Amino acid sequence: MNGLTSQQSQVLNLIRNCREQEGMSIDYMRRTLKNMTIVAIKQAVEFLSNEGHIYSTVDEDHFRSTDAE
Amino acid sequence: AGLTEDQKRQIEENRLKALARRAERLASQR
Repeated sequence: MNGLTSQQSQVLNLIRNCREQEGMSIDYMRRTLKNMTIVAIKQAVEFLSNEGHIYSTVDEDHFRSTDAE
Repeated sequence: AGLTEDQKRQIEENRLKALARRAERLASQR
């Protein structure tokens, strides 16, 4: 879907649902997406960030979606 | 915890940069 892999879509959908101003932490993603390794999550986050789907917030461990709000 | 004004400004800046990247990617796909 949208040229994203299944894992990239899972990460993006999770971040899209985040309502916190500081965004969603990589640690929270790791605890929620139990079928994915931390390496796979970080790779998906990097890809989504490069594509402009998400952006880092207070630090490089927290992300929000550009679709939010 | 609330964010400082500086953090809010930084987040907004990152959001605008991401939107620019997104627009760039979409344009290059056409």
